[in-house]
Amino acid sequence: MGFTASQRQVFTLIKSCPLAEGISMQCLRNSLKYLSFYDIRTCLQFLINEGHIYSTIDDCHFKCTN
Amino acid sequence: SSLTAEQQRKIEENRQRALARRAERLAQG
Repeated sequence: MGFTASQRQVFTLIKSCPLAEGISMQCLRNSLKYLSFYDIRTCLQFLINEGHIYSTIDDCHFKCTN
Repeated sequence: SSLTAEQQRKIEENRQRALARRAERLAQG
C-alpha cells in the first residue's frame, strides 16, 4: 500500500489489536521503542490522512478501517 | 472492556469518516 517500514509497523500493530476501543498510544510506544514519539505521531498522521486508520474513544486510541 | 453507547456511536462515526477519506484518496489515485 506504499507504506514506509515505520508506517507498516504502526499499521500492523493497530490492525492486530482486538480491543473494541483500539490500540492506545502508550501501547504503540511500548511496542515500538526503536521509534521516537515524533516518528510514531508522523506515521499516525499519515495513516489517518489516507483513511487507513481512525481515532476511537479519544485522540490516543486507534483502529484500522479494513 | 465494555464501551458506552456514546463511545460506540463516536467510533462508528469516525470509522465512516475514515472510510470516506480512504475512498477519496483511492479515487485521486
